[in-house]
Amino acid sequence: VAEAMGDAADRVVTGVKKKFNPVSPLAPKDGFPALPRIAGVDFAAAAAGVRYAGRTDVMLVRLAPGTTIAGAFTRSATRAASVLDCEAKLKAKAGERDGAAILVNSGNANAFTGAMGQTSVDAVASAVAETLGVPVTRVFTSSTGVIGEPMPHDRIVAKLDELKGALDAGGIEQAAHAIMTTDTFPKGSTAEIAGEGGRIRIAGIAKGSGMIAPDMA
Amino acid sequence: TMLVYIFTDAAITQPHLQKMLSRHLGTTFNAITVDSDTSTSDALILAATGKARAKPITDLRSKVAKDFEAALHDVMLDLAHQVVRDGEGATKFVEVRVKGAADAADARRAALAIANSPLVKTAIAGEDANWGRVVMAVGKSGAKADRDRLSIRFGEHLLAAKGWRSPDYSEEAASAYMKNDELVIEVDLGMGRAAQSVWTCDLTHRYIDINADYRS
Repeated sequence: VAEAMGDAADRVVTGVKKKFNPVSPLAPKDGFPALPRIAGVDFAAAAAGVRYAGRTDVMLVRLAPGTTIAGAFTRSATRAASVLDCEAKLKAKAGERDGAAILVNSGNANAFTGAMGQTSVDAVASAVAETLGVPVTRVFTSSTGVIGEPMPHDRIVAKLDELKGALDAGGIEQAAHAIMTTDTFPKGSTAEIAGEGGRIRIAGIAKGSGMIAPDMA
Repeated sequence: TMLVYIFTDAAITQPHLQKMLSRHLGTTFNAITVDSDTSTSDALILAATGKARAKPITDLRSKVAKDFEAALHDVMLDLAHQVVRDGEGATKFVEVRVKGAADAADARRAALAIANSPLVKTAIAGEDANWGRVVMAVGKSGAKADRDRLSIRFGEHLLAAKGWRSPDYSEEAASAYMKNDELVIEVDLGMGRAAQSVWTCDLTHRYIDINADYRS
């Protein structure tokens, strides 16, 4: 990892405290909604200090074997390595009967970092695959935060055992916090319908507040 | 950057799940804008574990499939709206409704031109019912439009119609409406039947403060 990053590792900002903005006056008045547990999904969050110290900045999601996965990604011609990696994995449809995982860090976007972008994606995805025992083709990563700085992925990898130990079906709110960047509140939503023979639940989280004009497909 | 993760315990095949997701992008996450800038990292993952007791969804024409798709749309739209509500420095949540467009592409073009216009968004921040800026945005959008068929409403207030300021226009009433936290700008192009809604927020000094402070 150190070899791949070279001198760039020394330029990564460390230990900086993040300044928080006041909560948007348009935030939902009732705060984060009570989201149901979704059978087969576990969440964990940790503070890895990817960019800022003293806040959770990594989210891990473990998905049960057999989970089907759909996706949509920015059409930006300069999209980041993690986006390209997710696109390729969804297209390949490899290991659909196996378990899967999602790993997000909200400190470093790993964008515009040249070949090191894919190096970091591969390092994180491989480590998650090994930690959770899922195929690397079923590990989907996203990165958000500062652009143009090599991602110190070793800080994320170092937290994987802690994240694995913290996986919990009720951890979705902490996960919503962990993916925030300039966001002033975590975002969640849920719905439930009557299926044939039982209820079907949906629960979602999101982050976003600036650089927002999605053009996804 | 916008990141979205949606989970369900439904049992549904990947092609069906992808089809449902793709069908609703245009009216949810692709129908919002905070600052007209597209990130290089936007991503949305929708995962279905199949662990619910309910039977698998196999027929997209079935009632369960339609109910599921409607619920998925609601979750997607709610999350998209929350992103706009957190727009950096936002104080107003704005729906831009365009109707009467010649076709769907034109409706989208006009709606996004209005929602992305810094002049419209700063007018909203200043609580100014500045319909002239809406006319400008429609005119530059590339959508088929005719000044004399255009009408513009802010909420229930008809401000402009048939190429003129509406005779019913009341600046006091329109200005009072602009003080609301949530606003609707409705534009009828009068060219056809296509419609599109998009959502945005106002553009305030706080946006500059926040972004000037965010270093890369």
